[in-house]
Amino acid sequence: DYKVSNIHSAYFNDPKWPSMWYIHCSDNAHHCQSDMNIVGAWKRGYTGKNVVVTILDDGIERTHPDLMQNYDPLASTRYQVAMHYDPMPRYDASNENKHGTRCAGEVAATANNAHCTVGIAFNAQNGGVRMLDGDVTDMVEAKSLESTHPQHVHIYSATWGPDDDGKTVDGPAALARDAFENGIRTGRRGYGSVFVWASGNGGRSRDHCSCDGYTNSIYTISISSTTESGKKPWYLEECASTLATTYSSGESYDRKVITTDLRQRCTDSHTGTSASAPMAAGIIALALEANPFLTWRDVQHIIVRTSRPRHLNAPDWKTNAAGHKVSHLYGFGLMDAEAMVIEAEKWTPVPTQHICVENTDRQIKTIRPDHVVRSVYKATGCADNSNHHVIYLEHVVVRITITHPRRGDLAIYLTSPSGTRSQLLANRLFDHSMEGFKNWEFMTTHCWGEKASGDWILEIYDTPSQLRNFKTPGKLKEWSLVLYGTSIQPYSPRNDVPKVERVRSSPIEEPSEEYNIDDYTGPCDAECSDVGCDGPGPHHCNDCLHFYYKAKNNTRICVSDCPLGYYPADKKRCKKCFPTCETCLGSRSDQCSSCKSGYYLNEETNSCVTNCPDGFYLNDNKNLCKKCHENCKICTSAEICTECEHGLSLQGSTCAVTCEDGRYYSAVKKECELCHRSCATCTRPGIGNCINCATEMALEDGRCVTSCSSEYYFSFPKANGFKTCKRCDGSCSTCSGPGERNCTSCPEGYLLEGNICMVGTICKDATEEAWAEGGFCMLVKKNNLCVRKVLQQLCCRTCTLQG
Amino acid sequence: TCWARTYTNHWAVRISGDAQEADRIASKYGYINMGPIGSLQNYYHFYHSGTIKRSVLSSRGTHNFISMEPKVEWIEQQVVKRRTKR
Repeated sequence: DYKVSNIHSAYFNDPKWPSMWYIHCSDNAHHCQSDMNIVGAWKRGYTGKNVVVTILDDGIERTHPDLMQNYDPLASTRYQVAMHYDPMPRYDASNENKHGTRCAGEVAATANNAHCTVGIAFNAQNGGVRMLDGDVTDMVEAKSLESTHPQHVHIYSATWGPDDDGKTVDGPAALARDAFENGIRTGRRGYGSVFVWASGNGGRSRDHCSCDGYTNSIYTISISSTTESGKKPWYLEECASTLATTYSSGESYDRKVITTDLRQRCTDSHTGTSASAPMAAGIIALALEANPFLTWRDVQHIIVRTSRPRHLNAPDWKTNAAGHKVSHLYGFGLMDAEAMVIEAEKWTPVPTQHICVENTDRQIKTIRPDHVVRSVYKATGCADNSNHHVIYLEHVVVRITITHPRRGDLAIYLTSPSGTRSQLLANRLFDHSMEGFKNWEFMTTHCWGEKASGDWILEIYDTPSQLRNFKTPGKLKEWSLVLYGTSIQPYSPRNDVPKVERVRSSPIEEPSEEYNIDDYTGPCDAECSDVGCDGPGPHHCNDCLHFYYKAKNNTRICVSDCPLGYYPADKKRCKKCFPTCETCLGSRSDQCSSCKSGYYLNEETNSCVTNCPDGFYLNDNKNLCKKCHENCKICTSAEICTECEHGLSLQGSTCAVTCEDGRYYSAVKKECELCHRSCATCTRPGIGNCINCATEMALEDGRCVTSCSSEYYFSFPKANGFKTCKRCDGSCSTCSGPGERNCTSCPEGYLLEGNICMVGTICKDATEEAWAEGGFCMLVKKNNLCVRKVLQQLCCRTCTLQG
Repeated sequence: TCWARTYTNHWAVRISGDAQEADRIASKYGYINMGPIGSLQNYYHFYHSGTIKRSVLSSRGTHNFISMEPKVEWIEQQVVKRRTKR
């Protein structure tokens, strides 16, 4: 990898670097930057690292010195000839299959290798799908768009399409359409594959890119071209679905785009929109490096917000009602790499996409030559359905069915409720088709950010270009409006303080803001970053130093750590845990790491429960349901099973496989093994693990003995017939049975008195005194006072003497 | 201009079943199951070696009875699409 710090000098030893005018300025002025600000993005450290771009084309020359280092086989494959993973182009004398290699070099040619050129994302991984050199079918397109690794590839760049001959109307068929939808829904681990498309190359044929269903799709980022001087190139198609523009070649006096070429060469002949789309793919790769969590729609939003008209010449620049300058030639303008990475770094994902289909009346209208058919539809944006409600527009699609004797004579316009007029179709000189349009989808980006509800006006102009049969006029059979967008504002309309930098987000309630954000000059809360604030509290920060969470009233509050009940999600955002969790790793019920009071964490399911289920026991701290031993069905602790799984039996407090008498279950050998010969039943091998003893032996403290030890007495056989030796009462030294009244001898210092051991220490002392006093003890005995315990102890000898 | 459709000897098939079921149905009608189409659910790529590689006529023959299989939900003989580099 080329060191980012060195990029400040923005000088590479690649021979074509000085001529790469679209990346850097040639005059080496101190603050000089090119209009696409690619060096600006590099200086911020973004060179496409860890981003994977695939070129869908005629293959790529993976052995090219400028492509070799960044070549990614996982992003490469080849179709048509069974399944093959090598995208090397087929070589012929005319170098017909040079296209993909040229596109790839623009994206990810290695920098500073003293060879040829420098890619815009020169550290990105680059692959190629060879799908154009052979029969292209719906299936081949679908396989290519999905590639073999849709989770690995981030950006697909395609610079091909139906003929740009001004008479073809074609687009993705069923499988390719499914592949697009699959890609944006599941690709890139759910963030959506990014499809970049060349907007069309048929300017000279008066083609219109609305007739190309690929570049016209909402799933593709349609890129047009401008020359270095900002003029419209000869090949440029005007079209409402174009999102943005990058540089490409123009007239002979314009400077060219330089890139890699077949046979390890360089070229400056690569031109058309094919030169522009890979540039856009490279710029998007920089943005995805800055924020890999951008969704496919986030990428489009960022392009809309950051592309600029700059010096691009177009007669139709207009500002839509959301404040975006837009043109049919250049979309929202020239892409700005540095602005994109800045936005990407701070971007908050846009809200969920809503789709509202407004079906207009199905009254058939005749389209008369040199007349206009006007149809007005009052849209609500599906206000009555919260799942489809669209207030803020993104793409707008008009699905239309028209019959017409000459398709090329039609021009179609759409005017939004805010008054933004897009040309959906221009006259096409060479299109003599009588097929009309059958459910064809025209798309415009020009209403981006505007409100959806209100009167939409569709206008169809029929301008006969030559004599034709007027007896069969065209007919507008039906049309419907498909509005894509969000029900809440995706970001602040204030371009100078981008929404992505502002923490507080109550856009719908903007007038009720407590502080005027322009007036507040006081101190900010300690948790605010240096972006500033519009009030003193942690909920007034424009950006947070550490984390933030949303309070009930949708206010965002900056905090040093996520509070209980929240977890750190994407970027700085703390998201709510499942309601029963106290702490968690995600929002699902099975992502808890501790539970709220009254709930216990099930250590196996990571969910919070009110009672431990069978097979689990409550731990000592009373907060965790721990799993019983695998053999236990029910247990009270890790060691004590109270019920066993099927096929096992409770042996003591553990569960084991039931074996016949004289055997135990060996977990190692997985079979019943013989007990020690002394045991009748046992839990493990060895003499110390008997449960019951063999005949003629008795169990004494887990061991089998032939006779009981001195402190034990022989117990009668139990109900099961096995004998045991039981310990004598604590007062006895030896005994003949249970309890204190069956002693047969006493410990030292005790005297046996009628099978009871009495304390003898006092007696010893008393003996001397009692004898010393002569007849006292005799008196005690004579008067039958020995029954009194005190006197018995005092005169123990006299009292115990017979007679 | 008039250019006819060019049919290939490849089919896209949607089958309500797993790969084994797709293999079974393919072999029953003389196709070769070339595997799933990308990650599209239940879509399979079938190839028929007994059909002309490129033809202006769609393929006819007993292998077309595959569409009557209860588990075959959709089948389409693939047509060459004209695509140009820009």
